[in-house]
Amino acid sequence: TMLSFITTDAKVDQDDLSAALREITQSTFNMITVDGDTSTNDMVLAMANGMAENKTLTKDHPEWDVFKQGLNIICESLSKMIARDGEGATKLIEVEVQGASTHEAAQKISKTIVGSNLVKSAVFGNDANWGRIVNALGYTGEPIQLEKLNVYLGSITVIENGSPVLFNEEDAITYLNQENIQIFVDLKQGESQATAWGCDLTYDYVKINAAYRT
Amino acid sequence: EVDLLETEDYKVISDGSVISPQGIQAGGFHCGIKRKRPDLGWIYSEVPAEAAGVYTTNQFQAAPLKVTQESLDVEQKLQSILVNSGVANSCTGEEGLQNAYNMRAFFAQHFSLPEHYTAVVSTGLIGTQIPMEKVKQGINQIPFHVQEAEQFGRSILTTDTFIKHIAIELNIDGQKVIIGGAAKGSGMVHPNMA
Repeated sequence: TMLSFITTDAKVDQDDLSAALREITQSTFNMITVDGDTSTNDMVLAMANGMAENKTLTKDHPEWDVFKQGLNIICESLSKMIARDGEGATKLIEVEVQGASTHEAAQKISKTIVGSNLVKSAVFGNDANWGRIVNALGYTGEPIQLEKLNVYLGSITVIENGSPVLFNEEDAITYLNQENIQIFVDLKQGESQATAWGCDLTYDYVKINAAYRT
Repeated sequence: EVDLLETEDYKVISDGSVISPQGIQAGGFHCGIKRKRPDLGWIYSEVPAEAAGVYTTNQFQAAPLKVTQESLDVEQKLQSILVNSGVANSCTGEEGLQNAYNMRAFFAQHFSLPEHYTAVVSTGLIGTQIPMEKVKQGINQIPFHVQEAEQFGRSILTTDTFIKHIAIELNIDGQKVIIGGAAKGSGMVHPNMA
């Protein structure tokens, strides 16, 4: 289960606060996955008590974007902390998809890759197994033109225009041995982008969950 | 550690949390739902706050989510939140729903608030009833655990290995405005909230 509580002393119109929270949740909390299991208790609550005595923030306020961006910073930071602390995790994985035809497609693809057990296991083992990333892309159900596809592990190109690139394995192992791993996918099919967060899959995940109730 | 880009618009508050904004208090402690670790946390605003929520779309929403949504539906305002970790109060039938209502009632009474200004939140084991006596006794301990942001962060954890909180300062209309946040989540995490 994930829970989040957001407090602010800003004076904010309730309708616009609610709309902002819904929108930001879509691109932050809803873009994390640890194990693919959606809880019965997930909840985010936001409270704005107005004690800062600013003029009421609505979407028409000239500084609405500053507030909304601030809310986004809080939600994204907490999302990354949750992903990093996935049960048994040793690493945070961030998957950024660019060049998708729609935002929804970019979200679906990035969350599918970061949720793949085989990608997560490979990251745990410092194995630059790009085939698993491409495999996950293939079952998203989104139309992907393989001949345009670029995939990067951090700054290391592993697929360019759909073809494998000869990369230095030692460099890849050194990169994957870090705590924060970034996978970039450029589909070159459009302008949409999305980022999803998850973690590596380790032996400890099973240990923790085999004995949770007992 | 999460790297944040500080700009003219945003300043990260060192050790910031849900209590960084003006008028917000929070605390957490052990009330006996878990064997040892903190398991009851609360947040209180000095004045009623405009409130918003998003909730799991799992079709078996736990009882506290239903009660909290009912609270928000009345005026879209909240003044206090009670969180227990250890028992999720999920798949607990009519008794679980009544327990969630009772949690809300006891907690609202503690702060002399209308019940609909209160939210209740649970996390932990599915299919187990909340030990209500322990929760009631716990609510009475609240005055001894005030302004304990770290303990609040700790009291909402289940299998998490670290507390998760943050706050930033912004400038709106030339006024300092603060946004704080806390979270928990480690396993059974694949949210789809709306």
